[in-house]
Order: sequence, then C-alpha cells, then structure tokens
Amino acid sequence: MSVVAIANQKGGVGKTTTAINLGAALAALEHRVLLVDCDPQGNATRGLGQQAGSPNLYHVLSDGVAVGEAIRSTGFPNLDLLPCDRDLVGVEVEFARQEGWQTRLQQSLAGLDQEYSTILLDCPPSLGHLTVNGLVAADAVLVPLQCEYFALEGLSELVATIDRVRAALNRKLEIGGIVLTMFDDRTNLSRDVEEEVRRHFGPRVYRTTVPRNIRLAEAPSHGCPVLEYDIKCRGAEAYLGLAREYLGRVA
Amino acid sequence: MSVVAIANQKGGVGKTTTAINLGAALAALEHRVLLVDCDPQGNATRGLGQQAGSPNLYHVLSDGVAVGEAIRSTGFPNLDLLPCDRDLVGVEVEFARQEGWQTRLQQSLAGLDQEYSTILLDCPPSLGHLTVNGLVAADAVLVPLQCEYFALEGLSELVATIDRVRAALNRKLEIGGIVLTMFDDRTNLSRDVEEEVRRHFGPRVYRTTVPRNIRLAEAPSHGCPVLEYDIKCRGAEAYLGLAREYLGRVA
Ligand SMILES: Nc1ncnc2c1ncn2[C@@H]1O[C@H](COP(=O)(O)OP(=O)(O)OP(=O)(O)O)[C@@H](O)[C@H]1O
Ligand SMILES: Nc1ncnc2c1ncn2[C@@H]1O[C@H](COP(=O)(O)OP(=O)(O)OP(=O)(O)O)[C@@H](O)[C@H]1O
Ligand SMILES: [Mg+2]
Ligand SMILES: [Mg+2]
Repeated sequence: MSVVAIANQKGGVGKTTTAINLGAALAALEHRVLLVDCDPQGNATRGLGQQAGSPNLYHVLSDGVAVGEAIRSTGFPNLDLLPCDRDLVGVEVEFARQEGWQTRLQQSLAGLDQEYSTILLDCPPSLGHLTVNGLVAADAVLVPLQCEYFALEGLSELVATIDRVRAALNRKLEIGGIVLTMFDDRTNLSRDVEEEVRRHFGPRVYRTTVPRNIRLAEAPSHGCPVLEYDIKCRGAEAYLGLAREYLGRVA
Repeated sequence: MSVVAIANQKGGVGKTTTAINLGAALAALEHRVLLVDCDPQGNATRGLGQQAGSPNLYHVLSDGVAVGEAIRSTGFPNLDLLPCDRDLVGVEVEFARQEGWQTRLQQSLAGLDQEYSTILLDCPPSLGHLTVNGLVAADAVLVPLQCEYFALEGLSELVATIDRVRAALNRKLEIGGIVLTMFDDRTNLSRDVEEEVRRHFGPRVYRTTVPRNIRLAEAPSHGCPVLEYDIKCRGAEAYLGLAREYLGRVA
C-alpha cells in the first residue's frame, strides 16, 4: 500500500481536483483507492457528491473512532472516501495543545494495508497541523503545481517543509512527483514555468501535464469525477495518463 | 480612512491579485493606499517586486515595532506596502497562546488616518488567526469569488465567520462587496455562478467583474501591478472600473 499526500500551501492549484480524479483513474484501472479529505473546506467530499455525516475524519483524529466506521463508498467502483467538513478545523486547535499529535493520522490509517493499494490525502492550502499530519502519514508527496508565478514562488517553501518533516518525523517521506496543472499551451507563462520546473526538478516532474479544461471545473458541481462526467474530455485523458505514469513509477 | 480586508478561505480565487491591482488603481486615481500583506506566502510583497526585509509585519505584530518603520514605498505613486514573508507564520503560533491577540493588527494600524485614505489587507487562504486579525481591523470585507463550484461552496462558511467576528469582536464589520473574478463569459459555469450569486447577494455583488486575463497572471513575475505592466489589457480596465465602483460605494 502507498500513502500519498497531495499537498501545496499555495491555494487553488488543483490539489482537490488531482485527488479526486487521480483517485478515480487509479480506481478505473482496478486499484482499490481510499481518498481522505484532510481539508476542512470539505471540497473532496462535496466534489464526490457526499456529505461528511458522522463519524468522519474529525471523529477519527479527535475521538479515536476506528477509521472503518468513517469510510464511505462513493458509488464509483474501487474508490472509497473518508469525508470531512468544517468541524475538522477543531483538530487544528486541539492539536496545538497536545503532545504527539503529528502521528495521529498515520496511526489511524495503519491496518488498511489489506484493503487498499493506494491512499490519497487531499491537504488544505497551508502548512499547518493537518498538512503536517498528512506528510507524516505519507510515503510520498504529489505536488500539483499551477503553471503560474505565485505557485512557483511557493515551491521552495514546500520543499523545505517536506525536508523538515522527513528529518524529524518521517524518514521515508520523499517527493513522489510534481504535476503541472492548469497548463495552457497557448501562453508563454505556462511554457516558461514548465521549462524552469523541469530544469530544476528534472525527472521528479511528471511527463503528463494536466491542461486547463473547463470540464474539470464543471464535474464537481455534478458530484462526480471527470471520468464519470465526460470520459472523452482532455481532463479525463490527462488524469488517466497520470494514473498510468504514477503506477509505472511506484511499480 | 477605510480599512478593507480582502478575504476568502478558498484558495486561488484572486485575493492577492485583487489586493495589488485594486490598490494600484485607487492609487492611480490619486488616493493614498497602504497594502498590508497578511499572508505568510508573501505573494503581495513579491508581486510588487519587494522583499520583506526587516522590520516587517511579523515584527509589528509580535514585537510591537511601530508600523511606520515597516512600511515601504513600492515605486508606484500613492501605493505603499507593509510587507511580510514566511516568518509571519510564527504569529499564528504565538497568538494561539496569548489573550487579546485578536486586536493586534487593529491597534497597529490605528493612527494612520492622516496618511492613507484606504488600507487593503491581503489575507491568507484560511480562517485562522491572521485572517481573524484582518477581519477585526477592517471596516468592511471585499470577497473575491472565483466563478466556480468549490468557491461558491465555501461562501456560506466565510459569511458565517464574518457574522461571528462582527458579533464578538468588531461591530462595524460588514460585507463591503463580492467581486466575481476569473470570469470567463464563454463558459456556462461562470454565468451560472454569477446568476446564483447575484440572486442571493443582490446589490452586494459588484457590477464590475474581473475577466480571466493572462496579463494579470504575468504581471507579478515582472514585480508590478497590471496598470504598469499593460494598462490597455482587459485586466487593467476591470480593476480601474472596480476602483471607481468601490469609490462610488464608500463615498
Ligand atoms: N486543469 C484544470 N482546468 C480547469 N479548471 C481546473 C483545473 N484544475 C482545477 N480546476 C478548477 O480550479 C479551481 C481550483 O482547483 P482546486 O479546488 O482543485 O484547487 P486546490 O488546490 O484544491 O484549492 P485549495 O487550495 O482551496 O484547496 C477549482 O474550481 C477547480 O474546479
Ligand atoms: N482574472 C485573472 N485572470 C487570470 N489569472 C488570474 C486572475 N486573477 C488571478 N490570476 C492568477 O491566478 C492565480 C491565483 O490568484 P491569486 O494568487 O491572486 O489568488 P489568491 O486567492 O490570492 O491565492 P491564495 O489563496 O494562495 O492566497 C495567480 O497565479 C494569479 O496570477
Ligand atoms: Mg482543495
Ligand atoms: Mg493570495
């Protein structure tokens, strides 16, 4: 089983869109996938047409409820969800006062090896307690990177945080890969950012890039992954390609 | 003097782009503007071609350094900057352990009435201590709203937070307006979101919408507002129109 944190403190770069659609693509390729919504915005939960209900991730992290009681099916074969909602913010406050909070998610997810081949963690746009919990629980980080200036600026900070977590809390943590998102091949900006990222991070950058494609933004309002909403669109093609490249890398 | 918090916990909706370019447009219309970068990402600082240096906002909030010592000129007439960088994250941790932290920014900005007609606060993508500090210091909130599903989903949470801050900490706080950003009139998604937001929030939604315009995403890599980078583009036109509409509302 691999646990992958989908993280980037820059907002709106495609973390949730990647978590939902890479998850669904891996599930379509017959892999058992669990998507954990670690962002109190609850976008991964809502984007799959679900409500958090109870128990959810808050109860798992705060009250020690068994993870199996909070996991729900999504209706999409091989893709399950551990949902959350705004209440998850409470964990940020509670963790600030506790010792040993860093490994709470890691401990909750232990023992799911037999049930899932991949667990994806959708992280919030910050480097706070919830994202750190995700980085400690993960084997690797998948970094969605919007091909724009502010997103590029924030990359060094994210890499520094990953290095700190690896040194102090999770020796196995590595950058599994950087995925270029919202790529618009008609603009110099996208191409310039791509060139700089590939020059700097080399083979850690996925060959597959995700184009800007309105169908990806429409699918969540229908409560389903893009593979279900419009399998022929460029967004669906990109995430299937990304899933195949991901599997090639972890094999 | 008006203090306006530019806030929305949804990531990547155009908070920083609105702070920089509305600020520059008001400055171009001969209003003295101070832009305060309240986001540890430091995007408003970098987007204006500046470095945080020292002292910066962290030192003002944490060590009580006088705000005047941290304010810098931007080179753009009538637009000054109170910069920050990653160190500002320290404030989130320190505030969690203190009483009365909510009014720290409000107190720091008091006494600037003679120098500026408008102070804009660029908030991070969260509803944590820094954003609450911004909401307590503000007279009104300007909410940039990306015309997409996840952004719409998060609006009720933001409104609830504003109501809580008004009731407990800042009686004068109101929603100054909602600005539709990254509007793409070729897509149904943008039009559907616009229709729903105008139906629900009525006159609180600015008539001016900001179109998706690549020049807005290019300008920060040149370290200047779009008015300086390409005054003839649709992005510059939109923010000048927004500035005029804003002035008409506060007059
Ligand atoms: N490749 C794409 N093409 C077009 N729209 C996209 C694409 N990827 C994401 N989007 C849309 O862009 C917006 C931001 O994406 P998303 O919410 O997935 O980012 P995020 O990093 O999870 O944001 P946050 O930082 O708030 O968690 C959403 O409205 C989403 O539907
Ligand atoms: N109207 C627009 N047209 C095209 N690109 C835009 C527009 N507004 C903002 N952008 C670009 O979209 C990205 C997100 O915008 P921005 O960083 O201003 O959002 P934000 O809400 O401040 O993000 P965060 O939540 O991380 O603080 C940036 O790369 C920016 O340059
Ligand atoms: Mg997200
Ligand atoms: Mg910003």
